[in-house]
Amino acid sequence: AARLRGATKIYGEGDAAVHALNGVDVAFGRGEFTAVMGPSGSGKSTMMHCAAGLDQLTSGSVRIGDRELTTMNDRELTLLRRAEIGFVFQAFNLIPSISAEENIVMPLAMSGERPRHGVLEDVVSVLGLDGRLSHRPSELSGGQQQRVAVARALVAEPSIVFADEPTGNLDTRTGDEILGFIRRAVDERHQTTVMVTHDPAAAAWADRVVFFVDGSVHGELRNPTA
Amino acid sequence: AARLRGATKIYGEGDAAVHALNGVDVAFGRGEFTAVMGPSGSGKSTMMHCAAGLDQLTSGSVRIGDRELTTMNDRELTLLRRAEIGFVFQAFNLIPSISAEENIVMPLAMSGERPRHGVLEDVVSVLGLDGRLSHRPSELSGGQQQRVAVARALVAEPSIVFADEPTGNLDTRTGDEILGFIRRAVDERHQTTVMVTHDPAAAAWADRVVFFVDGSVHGELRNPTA
Ligand SMILES: Nc1ncnc2c1ncn2[C@@H]1O[C@H](COP(=O)(O)OP(=O)(O)OP(=O)(O)O)[C@@H](O)[C@H]1O
Ligand SMILES: Nc1ncnc2c1ncn2[C@@H]1O[C@H](COP(=O)(O)OP(=O)(O)OP(=O)(O)O)[C@@H](O)[C@H]1O
Ligand SMILES: [Mg+2]
Ligand SMILES: [Mg+2]
Repeated sequence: AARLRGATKIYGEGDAAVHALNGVDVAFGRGEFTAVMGPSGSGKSTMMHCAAGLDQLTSGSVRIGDRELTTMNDRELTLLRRAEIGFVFQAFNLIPSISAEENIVMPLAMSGERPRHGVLEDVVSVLGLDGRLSHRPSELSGGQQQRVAVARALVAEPSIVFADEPTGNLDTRTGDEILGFIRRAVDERHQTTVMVTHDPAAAAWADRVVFFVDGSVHGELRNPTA
Repeated sequence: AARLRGATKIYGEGDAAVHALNGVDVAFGRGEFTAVMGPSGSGKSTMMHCAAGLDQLTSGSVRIGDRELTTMNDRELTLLRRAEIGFVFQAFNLIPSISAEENIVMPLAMSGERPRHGVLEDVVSVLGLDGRLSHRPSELSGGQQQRVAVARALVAEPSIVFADEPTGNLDTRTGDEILGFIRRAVDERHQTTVMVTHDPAAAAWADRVVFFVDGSVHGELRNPTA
């Protein structure tokens, strides 16, 4: 469903150059739930943003389905993202001036669509956001904001979800609700899911774990257990 | 060193009222390292902001040393915070237009001061930020931004540090460096530390854990072990 080959991303030039991605080769199969782990600063968010077409590689290839992202223009990338991709940002990236509910349905609304019948209620209920939907992000706790960001990515039922540390601000029980929801979407709807996490217990929900070190993949583990 | 008594914080009115804090009674002793745990939305950040004078209670009392914060005006609160308190925000709250280093020394600079000799280098080194100091927050990974926020609170060597989920975006090893640094500051300098965390392993570094549920304290545990 998604694949990076020889993916390289360099920020800056000369002595100051930062090799955020150093020839990354990794594939995410359709209906597969992959956790990505590695030290802070090792390139995980950069890989996720490039894989989802939110950022451009310096060199190398990114494919979503049979589409090569490195040859697509901004408009084509935007349409692909809206049609196929859900993204949970590490810093949430909520719109401060609108409510939680409006934030959640925003990507669908931009394509002139609405959530499939019952899906919004289902997501809101499992994520424990009942009663918070009319509030703006600044009126929510950190973990509630994170859950709004997660709901926004899931409610469109995309074919691939990239979740960048989706449980970092949550207690274990609330985090498990989210991970259970994601697991069900993978098992029932074959939603491809790539999740960056620092929590081995969260990674244990995945089918495999890919390890990042200094901008490249340093191995993987199938069927992880915490 | 810090104490809340009957602390109540209500957002909104009537049916829409949210009781974020519901008569909280808790004390943080000088030189004590306290972890605060509880479900997402249970009032932990609200308690921390009110204890540090960043937000006002609806009713009840907050004391830092022998100063009653509820009777102080904005100017007095600002001076007290700059002199005595370090705060690590759950959302980091870095200034986007200046470098990591400038962010770190900003609170001291606002009092016309500089870090004590050698402290900045020490903090930067332990937090693994060497080589990132000239970069602006948008050029840093999520975990690097979090470490800049932590460094900013610690470099002034305040008498009390409030850290709101300081390791949520960090791998275990990087998180342990920070927790070790905080533990040393408590043991060597008697820095009072209050740390919200969702990670039991992080809480195990503290002298005691206070549990928050629905806006009040529901018990505590001394000498926690993960
Ligand atoms: N301005 C506001 N208006 C209305 N409700 C608010 C406002 N700010 C916070 N709240 C609510 O107060 C409650 C406590 O929030 P708080 O941020 O203290 O929780 P928390 O324990 O820190 O949660 P988390 O672990 O998710 O960070 C939450 O239900 C939140 O939605
Ligand atoms: N605009 C930029 N200019 C220079 N360096 C950058 C820029 N953006 C990111 N970097 C660097 O690229 C490296 C990888 O960053 P990335 O955000 O992918 O890390 P990460 O693995 O997601 O880390 P974390 O676990 O802390 O979120 C980091 O060292 C970061 O400082
Ligand atoms: Mg990241
Ligand atoms: Mg909070």
